[in-house]
Amino acid sequence: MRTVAVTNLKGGVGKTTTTVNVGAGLALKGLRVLLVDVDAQGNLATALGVLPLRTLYEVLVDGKAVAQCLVRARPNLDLLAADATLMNAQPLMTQRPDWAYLLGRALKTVASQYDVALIDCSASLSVMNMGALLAAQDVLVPTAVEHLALRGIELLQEQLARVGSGTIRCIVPTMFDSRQRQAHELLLQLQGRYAGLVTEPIRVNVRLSEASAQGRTIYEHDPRSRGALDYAQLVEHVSTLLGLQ
Amino acid sequence: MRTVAVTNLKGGVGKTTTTVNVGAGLALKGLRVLLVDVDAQGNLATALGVLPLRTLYEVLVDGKAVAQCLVRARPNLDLLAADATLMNAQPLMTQRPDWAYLLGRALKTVASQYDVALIDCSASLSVMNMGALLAAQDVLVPTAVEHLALRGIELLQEQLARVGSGTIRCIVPTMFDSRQRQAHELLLQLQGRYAGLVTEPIRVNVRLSEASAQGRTIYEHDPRSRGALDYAQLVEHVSTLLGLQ
Ligand SMILES: Nc1ncnc2c1ncn2[C@@H]1O[C@H](COP(=O)(O)OP(=O)(O)OP(=O)(O)O)[C@@H](O)[C@H]1O
Ligand SMILES: Nc1ncnc2c1ncn2[C@@H]1O[C@H](COP(=O)(O)OP(=O)(O)OP(=O)(O)O)[C@@H](O)[C@H]1O
Ligand SMILES: [Mg+2]
Ligand SMILES: [Mg+2]
Repeated sequence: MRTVAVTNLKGGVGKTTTTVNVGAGLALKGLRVLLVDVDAQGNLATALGVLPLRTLYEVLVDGKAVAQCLVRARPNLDLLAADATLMNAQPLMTQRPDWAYLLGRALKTVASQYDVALIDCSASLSVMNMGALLAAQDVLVPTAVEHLALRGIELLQEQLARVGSGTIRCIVPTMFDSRQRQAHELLLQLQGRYAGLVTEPIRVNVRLSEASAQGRTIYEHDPRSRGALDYAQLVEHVSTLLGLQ
Repeated sequence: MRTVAVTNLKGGVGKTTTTVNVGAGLALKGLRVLLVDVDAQGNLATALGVLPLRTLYEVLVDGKAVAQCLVRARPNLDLLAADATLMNAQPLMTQRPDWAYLLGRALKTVASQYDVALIDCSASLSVMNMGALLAAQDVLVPTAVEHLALRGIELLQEQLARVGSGTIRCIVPTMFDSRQRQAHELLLQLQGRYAGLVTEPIRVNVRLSEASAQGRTIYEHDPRSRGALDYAQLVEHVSTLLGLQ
């Protein structure tokens, strides 16, 4: 199983939207996909329209088996969800010397059943995010094409160096609005600075936000939309990049 | 000094943009304003175009006086900035039993010099955000008019109940795009659920993102823009609400 952390310190850049639509796209290709939510907002479950009975809290704090806490979100697509109880996990976990490795160890127990796991991170330096970076070999960085988000990537690189785990495999420009001059300039800046890591941009598309509001993937909500085409292209790129054919 | 935490667990909803433009608006009215950044991204300094010599890290970890770590961002507007070093503060602080109160105590040392302090939070449940909620009496919640952000408010209310400090004074709808049907529906939902707490929306306006990219307030960048008008109106509302005349 390849483990990919989807993260950016900047908030609202499309981490959850990318995790859902890349995960669902890989599952449609027949790959066995595990999604993991380490953000107490629990937006993965909302965006997929599922109501989890158990969550990551039970795995990390109660020691329950991952297999018992999963919800089958779509065919080939399982979800280890999060909810507000995760707020309580952090203070409990940090009392253990091995807190940073709990998530990685838990995911290893189901590694043989999946081809890839995508971990949706929150926009912060929390204990949970640290655990996700340590569990993942690969890092996928969505970034809105805006000034402050580009700075978020620099900080993330510093954090990865500090944590000593996880390599940025690709940077995905999101919410790209070709009508704005600033967007073109920033995209060029991004491509200049990170060259081959930057994928084709995901264009701004209200269908994506409608989809997540209704608990559906973009392929279910509007398969002919710009959002569906852009994410399908990203899925192809990611599966080749990570050798997931 | 009134202390206001500007926060929402949801990322990218305009917390920093609101802190800068409400803070700058109050300062233009002649109020003495302190801005505090508890997000390691340090976006307040970037958005104001200032380069801090010292940051919150030195106050919390090295015990330096707040007055020595401030930067005068504009007339009547001082900033206690953050930067990547704040990443290192959290593990150090949590070793102290009183970690949650360090920020509040530090801000009390300068309370007589300001009328109001605004604390820009990150989108998470980090140690720093907890400290900000404990230091603040008032909470201002920017929220993008989107489905997932509305859930962020519910979680924030749970967190405030748990922390036992800070009262939501107002909820500010941001990035409101009147061309989208979904936006009107969600705004009605927000007003229905939180009634008198919800202010007039801040309309989507590329001038706001241009301004922060250039390190200027919206009043400096384009005083006749929708963004400037909307934030000026919010400044009037907030100063009346908090009795800051
Ligand atoms: N390409 C796009 N076009 C239009 N809207 C988008 C696009 N991508 C994401 N969105 C919307 O933008 C909002 C933010 O996206 P999302 O929640 O995925 O970001 P996030 O990085 O996961 O946020 P957080 O930091 O809170 O975890 C959501 O309402 C989502 O539906
Ligand atoms: N009303 C608006 N219209 C258009 N763009 C906006 C508006 N408000 C904020 N923005 C832009 O949206 C992006 C996100 O805003 P901002 O960084 O203030 O959010 P935040 O909640 O502080 O994010 P984070 O969760 O990373 O702290 C920025 O590029 C900002 O310039
Ligand atoms: Mg998210
Ligand atoms: Mg911010």
